[in-house]
Amino acid sequence: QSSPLNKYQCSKGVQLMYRSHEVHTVRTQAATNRVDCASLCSALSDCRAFNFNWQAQSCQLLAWTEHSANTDTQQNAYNNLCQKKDYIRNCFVGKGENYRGTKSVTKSGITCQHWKSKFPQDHRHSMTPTNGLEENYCRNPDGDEIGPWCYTIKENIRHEDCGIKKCDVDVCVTCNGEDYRGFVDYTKSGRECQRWDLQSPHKHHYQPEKYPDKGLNDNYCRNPDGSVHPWCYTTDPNVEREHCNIQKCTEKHRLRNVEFTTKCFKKHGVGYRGTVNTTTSGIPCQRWDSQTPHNHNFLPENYECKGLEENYCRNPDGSEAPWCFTTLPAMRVAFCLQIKRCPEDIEAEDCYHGNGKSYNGKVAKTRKGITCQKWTDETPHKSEFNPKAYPEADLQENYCRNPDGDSHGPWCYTMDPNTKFDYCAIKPCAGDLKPSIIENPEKIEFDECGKRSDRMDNRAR
Amino acid sequence: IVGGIPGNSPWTISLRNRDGIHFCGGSLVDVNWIISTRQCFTSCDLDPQGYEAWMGTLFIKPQANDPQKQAIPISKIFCGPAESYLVMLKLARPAELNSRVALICLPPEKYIVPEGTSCEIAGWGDTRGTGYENQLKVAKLTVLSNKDCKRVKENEMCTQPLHAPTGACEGDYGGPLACFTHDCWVLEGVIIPSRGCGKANQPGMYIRVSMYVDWIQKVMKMN
Repeated sequence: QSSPLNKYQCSKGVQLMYRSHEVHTVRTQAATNRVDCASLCSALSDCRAFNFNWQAQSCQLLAWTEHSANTDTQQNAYNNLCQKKDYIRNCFVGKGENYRGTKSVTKSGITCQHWKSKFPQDHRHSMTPTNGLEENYCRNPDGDEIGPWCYTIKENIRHEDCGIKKCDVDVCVTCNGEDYRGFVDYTKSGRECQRWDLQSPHKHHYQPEKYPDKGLNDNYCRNPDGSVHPWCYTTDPNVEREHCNIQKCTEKHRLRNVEFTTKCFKKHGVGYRGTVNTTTSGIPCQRWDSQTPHNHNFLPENYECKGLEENYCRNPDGSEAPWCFTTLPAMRVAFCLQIKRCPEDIEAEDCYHGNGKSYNGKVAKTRKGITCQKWTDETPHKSEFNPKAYPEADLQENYCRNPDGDSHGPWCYTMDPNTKFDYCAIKPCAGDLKPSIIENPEKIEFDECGKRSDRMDNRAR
Repeated sequence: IVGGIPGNSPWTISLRNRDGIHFCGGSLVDVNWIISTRQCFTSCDLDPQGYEAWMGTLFIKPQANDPQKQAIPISKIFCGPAESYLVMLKLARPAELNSRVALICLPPEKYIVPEGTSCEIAGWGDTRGTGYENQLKVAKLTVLSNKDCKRVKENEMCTQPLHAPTGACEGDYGGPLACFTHDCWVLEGVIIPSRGCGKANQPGMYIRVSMYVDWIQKVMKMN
């Protein structure tokens, strides 16, 4: 049940445009979805890509890709750009007969001869609508075992292969391949992968938009769940998912971009290598190399880079925090939230007294290190507190201030469009006691909140 | 919840990760906002796509056709002042209030809930074999003063220990300590991870919400 879309690499919110004023054929056809567009494009030998506009319910069938001359991609929220993989990938599948990339230099660096030229190398290959012998690009019209090749412009070297790699060795896998972002789209048994953004033939919850950091592009092999190898759902209705055969890297098995810590943990705690071995509530952890009381697949030998030693809390699957299987048969897993988080805030650069209402220093960054927005500016955030409305608050430049008497200290609007305000990289001055909070209001009135029907409570019981 | 019984806590929220698995509790304080604890989240910069708040259901695995379940995506995460260990979660769309989904009041700013006030904790966390697995359980507790609850900071609060094991456990963190004041249920505390689960003769500990009401209201107003 392969989808016509499987031959395409798609990007959301992007449109491909032709820059030149030359007349270029663009066929526009009505279509309700990308799959329809893919079927239309695949039926045409000169169609290499399409723009699907879901608002206009139409597709533009294009005879070029983003690798062609005079093309530009631009953002368009209503558009999906899908390009044939053969024209986009820098690696090849099988023997590379379908490789349509733009490499035009051999592995030793010699420029390729144009296919339509018979000099310096005379040859019998000529361009057809389907064999892709255009320009002087590397191709494999005769099914050579070595992959794409070309005739060279050096008289004494008739032809040479282009050194293009097969997709399953182009990007190797470190550790268990959670960071694999290569282009293999078939399983170890040769089954074609199902696209992550389709729910057929297998329904699943790994929708790409739900897992933006897992690289669930098109139908490429990925490892979003901490499995032993990259895998995919297959297009075979009888085989739900299967591992992909991708070459392992020979370098030491290490996690890329992960900082190791022992006393505290950072972010998800994937790099935590400390020796805490009980859950938050004090239940001893099960050893990773044991299968009792809980059977599991996180065997230390399969996850060499995840530090699954003894019964220490670890995070081999990218969960919210370090965790372990517990020694209680009734409780399979539990977090180890008692492990402290490493300090995330940047170092304080100044101090304030009281609640910081009189702070008049020049610190202008938040506790996360984000630069403050000027109090007079209206972007990226509209400012309710400005020098005109609050002349007594000393709202100069973008310096941290406390115009609303916030009990948690000076703050500012931030230059991060996603964070309107935050507290600043300033701490209470040493020896400066915060005012006690103890207050007893005389009268309390609530509106609609905090009410419930306790009749239901009794019924539940 | 260790001890306790199945009950009705219409402001208690089940936070679900990208795999749809319950990982922490929370409290609905506004149709667009939930309060939970920082420890439940990997980062203040976490991309919340795929995370959801489930409400209106009594079971941890509600049936697909449960008519009262609301599963609302979380659109933003805001971390509280450093020592607060609180987070505010903005919902992608407003919750619909009904008999199973209700708001809990915020306490007055800096209000100290008096010793002896009746409160409840609620959640779908571990029960330590005390029954009613996978159901929303509620346990009744009474406020203990900070003076009598040793070694707590001003931004924390306690409940009195009981002779039978009763209290919050794994999976309940971030959920409410709701106290009944002036005919309303008020979110006085947020359940935080601590050593042991509902141990007999040991007080329960929570973050004191009244210390952060100004921050909570500022976040709601500004976002």
